Amino acid sequence: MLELRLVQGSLLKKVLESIKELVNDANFDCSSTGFSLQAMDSSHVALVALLLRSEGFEHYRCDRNLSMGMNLNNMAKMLKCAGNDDIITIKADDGSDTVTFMFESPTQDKISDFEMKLMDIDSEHLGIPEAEYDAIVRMPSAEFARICKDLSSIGDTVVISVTKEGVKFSTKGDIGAANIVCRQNTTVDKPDDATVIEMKEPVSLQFALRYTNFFTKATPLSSTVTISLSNELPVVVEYKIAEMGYVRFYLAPKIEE
Amino acid sequence: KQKQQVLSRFFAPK
Repeated sequence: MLELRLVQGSLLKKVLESIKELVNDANFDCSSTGFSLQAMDSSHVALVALLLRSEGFEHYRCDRNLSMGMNLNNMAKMLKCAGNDDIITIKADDGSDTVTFMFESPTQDKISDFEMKLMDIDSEHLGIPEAEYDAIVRMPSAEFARICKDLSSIGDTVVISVTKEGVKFSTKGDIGAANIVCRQNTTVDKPDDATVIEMKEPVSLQFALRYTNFFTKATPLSSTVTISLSNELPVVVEYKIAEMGYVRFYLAPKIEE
Repeated sequence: KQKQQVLSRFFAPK
């Protein structure tokens, strides 16, 4: 028996909107730790790791570890039917081939339930070791989204370079080239507007903008994004989910042949 | 020419 009650249901709506274009089908894993997911895109270039910690739910009952295969597009369709202020409860019985999403309006005058068929998904989990990154950039998530969108109108790939001067995003395409440099800036009114760069080693890595643009679908989840880079390692783009957990995207770099 | 790497080059299956 599984019953997870999330008062801020909009968080789950936003999570689905942020990952449904990158991944088609995924297993949601439920344990005493929380509600989590790890899934790769079909070409195994990018990976999404989601964690919603059990403490973040108003009610969290998960009698035994459960893995539920879901089509993310279908799940997003159902969650779209929940109001932004609705409380969402996820329910499943042991051995059942369905999951139920229950939506309660804040005033409890409308209660809906949507039952979705589960699916069997063969998915391999990758072991992702905790790594010390050469450079960690924290910046406003809307700024990062803007940069990825703007650069993708010029080129297909972005080179992200971190030096003492700041973080530089560069691209080249048929019509020309573009460079955007963001300097560390901590003298802002709101801490979330800051750009903070922690650098141990200079880093320069190249990534497909197609994927970084998928990641920025998570922008509504958090006002800041953290980009962790090490030479010759996948980049980690993390959006924290207030007091609950995170959505992390991993993307393998491109190399010159 | 650029080559897109895949994640299994960096992370092993669990």
